[in-house]
Amino acid sequence: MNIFRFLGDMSHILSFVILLLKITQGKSAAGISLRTQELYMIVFCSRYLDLFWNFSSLYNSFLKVVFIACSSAIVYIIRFKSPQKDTWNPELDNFPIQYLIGPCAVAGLLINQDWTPFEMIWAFSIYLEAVAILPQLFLLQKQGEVENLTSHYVAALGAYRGLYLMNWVYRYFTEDDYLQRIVWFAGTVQTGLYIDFFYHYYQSKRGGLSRPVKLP
Amino acid sequence: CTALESKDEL
Repeated sequence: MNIFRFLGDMSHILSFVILLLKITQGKSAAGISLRTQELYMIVFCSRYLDLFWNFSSLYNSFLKVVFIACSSAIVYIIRFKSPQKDTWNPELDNFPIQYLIGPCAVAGLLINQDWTPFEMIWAFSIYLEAVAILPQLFLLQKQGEVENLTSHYVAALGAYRGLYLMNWVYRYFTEDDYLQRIVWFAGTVQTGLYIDFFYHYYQSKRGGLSRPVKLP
Repeated sequence: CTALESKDEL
């Protein structure tokens, strides 16, 4: 464990807290992509299958349960709970996620760390997480302006993987046999997708944290 | 170490 990874996990937890607060207190899922939340639920449920046999630390196991529970709760609330479900707009949030899931599944089958079913599913979840934010970014692009809490949610989510990148660099230089090309590649792509958002987020928040983010 | 043991991150 190192500070970058710890801050990355805290930033990830913060993104869940912000989103759960927004949809439960704000009673609205406007501006939030259900498609992205469904992808995250698939990512965590598939990646953390090893919860039952790969016990590397209590910290890991606890957060795996938290991430599966939170992502499932978010999908449930936006899909089934009133009044949130009425604030989700399927016409706007219509990114074809099958074009993300399909290629990631093929990539997971072909490029993984070991030829066991779990490793293929694990690699699939890593690739899928890298592109899971796309429906959300497309929704924000369509709306042009990003509501305040949503912008903090996306920023925390981007920061989490950005901090993980620093964690991988740190581990690469401090540990001798540390090699994780799959997560390095996917994590770089994932963080790269946020660059544009971060630029607009920084520009808008310079004048005050509660200003909405404007996307071109 | 095996691929499984190397999975110590979330």
